[in-house]
Amino acid sequence: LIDTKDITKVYKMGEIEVQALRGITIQIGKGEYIAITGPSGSGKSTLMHIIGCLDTTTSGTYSFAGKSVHELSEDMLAEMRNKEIGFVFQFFNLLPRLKAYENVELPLLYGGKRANEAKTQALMALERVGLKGRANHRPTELSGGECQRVAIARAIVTNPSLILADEPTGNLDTQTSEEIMTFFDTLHKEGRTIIVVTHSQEVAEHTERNIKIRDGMVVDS
Amino acid sequence: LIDTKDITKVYKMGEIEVQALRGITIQIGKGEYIAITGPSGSGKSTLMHIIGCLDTTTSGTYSFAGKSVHELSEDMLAEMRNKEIGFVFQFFNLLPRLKAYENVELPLLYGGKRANEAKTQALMALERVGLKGRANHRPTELSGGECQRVAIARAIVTNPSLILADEPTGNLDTQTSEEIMTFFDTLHKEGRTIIVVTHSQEVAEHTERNIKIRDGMVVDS
Ligand SMILES: Nc1ncnc2c1ncn2[C@@H]1O[C@H](COP(=O)(O)OP(=O)(O)OP(=O)(O)O)[C@@H](O)[C@H]1O
Ligand SMILES: Nc1ncnc2c1ncn2[C@@H]1O[C@H](COP(=O)(O)OP(=O)(O)OP(=O)(O)O)[C@@H](O)[C@H]1O
Ligand SMILES: [Mg+2]
Ligand SMILES: [Mg+2]
Repeated sequence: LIDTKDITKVYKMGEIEVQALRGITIQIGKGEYIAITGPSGSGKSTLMHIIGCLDTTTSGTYSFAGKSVHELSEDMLAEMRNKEIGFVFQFFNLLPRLKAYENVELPLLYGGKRANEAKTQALMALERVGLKGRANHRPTELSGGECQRVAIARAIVTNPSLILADEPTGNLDTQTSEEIMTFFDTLHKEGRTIIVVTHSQEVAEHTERNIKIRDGMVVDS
Repeated sequence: LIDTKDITKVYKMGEIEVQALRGITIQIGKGEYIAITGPSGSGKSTLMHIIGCLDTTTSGTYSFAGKSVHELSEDMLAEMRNKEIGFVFQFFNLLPRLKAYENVELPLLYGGKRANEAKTQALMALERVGLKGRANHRPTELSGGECQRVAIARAIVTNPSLILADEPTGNLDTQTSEEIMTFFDTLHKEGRTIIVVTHSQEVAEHTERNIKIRDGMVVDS
């Protein structure tokens, strides 16, 4: 499903160059359950954005479902993201003026669902992450872990075949983390491909394979 | 140092009332090293904001260093916060248009330090959290864990006697978390009072006492 070859990502800051990724070559098959781990600043979020077709590489190639991402138009990429990929951002990227369920239903509305059906599915997704009583709260009226779970609900509401979760339990207590990972296990058993960036050993243990990143490179498998 | 009695915090949302804190009575002595733990949504951040004089109670009393906080003017509260309290926010509250060292030096400039001395101390604080090479990056040019460490550097740069850290390692790998907690241990040995909200058992083990919160109340101390 995911085939990257020698991906680099360089940020230019005036005279300085920050090499966030220094040649990443990985393959991830359909239906795999993968953890990506590594120190703070090692390039995990950068890699996730490239995999999720949200950012371009500086060099190297990336094929998603057999198509070379570099050659797709922005419209095709947006459609593919909306239909195929659910992304849980490290800092959620929720819209502050929308209530929780309105944030969650957004990808459904973009994909053409009718308003009442989108709302119903958004409320169901919130219930699955334990937030039934918080559907009408805006992000500023939610705790950190509640915001995180709204972001998770939004990522899965469209039934995506690929779920990219960047530190989905960073703000959750042990019990709630376990509930979320059990939920991800279920999504995986349904046939989805799941990639989780995590700093937690307990979370990584739910996955089948661990890709370790350090200083922008993959280390020992 | 910190003496709270029957603190409640109620949020009104139209007809609904959310009882975030339902009567918190705790005492924390000068120089103590405390963890506050509890499920997502249980009221930890709300309590930390009240302790840090950033928010008011709905009812109940709070004395800080013997003074009833309710009776202090906004100016006196702001001065006390600037001189005495360092706050690491759960989502950092960094200013996006300022570079990392500019964010860190802000409390020093507010407190009246000269610009070059403030910059020197800001750079030293960044070095202590392992971010020497990132002083000129803005928050959007930093990883999640790097932003978290800038927030920590800013909280300690004024040498505060009370440090309030709301989930300071939520976005850090195990190694970097250990480095940060060792740093907090050192700050504690220097005589500071440290309160850490955390979901991590490893972090809680660095502290001397654990206050457990559930549904807005303290449970089995
Ligand atoms: N826009 C940018 N400009 C310059 N440098 C950047 C930019 N974005 C990220 N970086 C740098 O690239 C490196 C990798 O960042 P990335 O966010 O991928 O790390 P990460 O592995 O997700 O870290 P964390 O675990 O802390 O979230 C970091 O050292 C960061 O400072
Ligand atoms: N402005 C607000 N209006 C309404 N409800 C609010 C508001 N702010 C917080 N809440 C609610 O108060 C409760 C406590 O929030 P708080 O942020 O203190 O939790 P927390 O213990 O820090 O959780 P987490 O571990 O997820 O960060 C939550 O259930 C939240 O939904
Ligand atoms: Mg990251
Ligand atoms: Mg919180």
